[in-house]
Amino acid sequence: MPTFGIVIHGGAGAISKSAMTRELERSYHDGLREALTAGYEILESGGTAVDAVQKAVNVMEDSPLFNAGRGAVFTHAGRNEMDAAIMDGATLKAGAVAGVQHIKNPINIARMVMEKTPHVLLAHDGAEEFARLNGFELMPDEYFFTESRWQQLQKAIELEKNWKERSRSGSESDSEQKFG
Amino acid sequence: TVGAVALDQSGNLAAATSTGGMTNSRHGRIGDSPLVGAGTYANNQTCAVSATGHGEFIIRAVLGHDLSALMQYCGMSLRDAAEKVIFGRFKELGGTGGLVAIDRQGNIALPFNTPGMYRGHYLQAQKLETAIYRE
Repeated sequence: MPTFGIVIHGGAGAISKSAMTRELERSYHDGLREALTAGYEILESGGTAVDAVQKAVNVMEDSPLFNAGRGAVFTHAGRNEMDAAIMDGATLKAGAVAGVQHIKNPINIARMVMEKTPHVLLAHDGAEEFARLNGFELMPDEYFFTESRWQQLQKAIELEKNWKERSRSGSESDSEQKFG
Repeated sequence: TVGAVALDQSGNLAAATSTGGMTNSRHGRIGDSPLVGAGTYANNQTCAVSATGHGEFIIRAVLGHDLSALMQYCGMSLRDAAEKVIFGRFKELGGTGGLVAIDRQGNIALPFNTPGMYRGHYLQAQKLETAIYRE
């Protein structure tokens, strides 16, 4: 059996092979490979599992392909709100942040919450203030903008509008449409 | 959503998850990723877990801790417990998504009940593998 290793995901869903170009598919594989390699190298050189998972997640947060960090999707208000958590299996210590809008790598702040505070979860403005006080650079909104995510939001808003019209006419019930 | 779980040479486990949330969500909506025990969980006695998918259902299923509890209290293997939570209670609740997990023996599980999940693993003395679809 292997004595060390790393496993990652970059999201699950209705990923359609027919809607994916060969080039995009290759980009996803490259992104996953880069994240795995970054984490594996830490483990291979005797580093900790906590360092490895943080590094692997950093790589995916920095990629516009994945829904985290730079590639985060948009809320209804057209903003990016990111969440992250990290847990150390040796100590059962955990740290998390929720609803941050300007943190380049939310997992890094989550780790700082785990290691430098008596708390587990900091949210919204408080989490950003905690990051600023600890020297983390806050990124402008533009850093998180990707055209594909913006178009996803426009499509979702359009679908919602159509659903509301159908609902008013009685052809669809509330329970048929989940809204995050 | 992205996530990672790892086993290091000292036999310690860790899990991490980071997400941009859900497209078109209302301000202040929080999913499973930052909730310890739901989207992220690690315990050296059992396993490390990172989940992805419809957050509200992952929260209601307390997915990560549920998997760990099946191993700890019922003696299930990582793979059996992972399959049970994804294709059992989580799916019965109406949840869609998946998870990645690793235990102290280096066993791994990557179950999902959606058409695809971006995923990969790189274990000592094995080759790096990545996949997207159910293949």
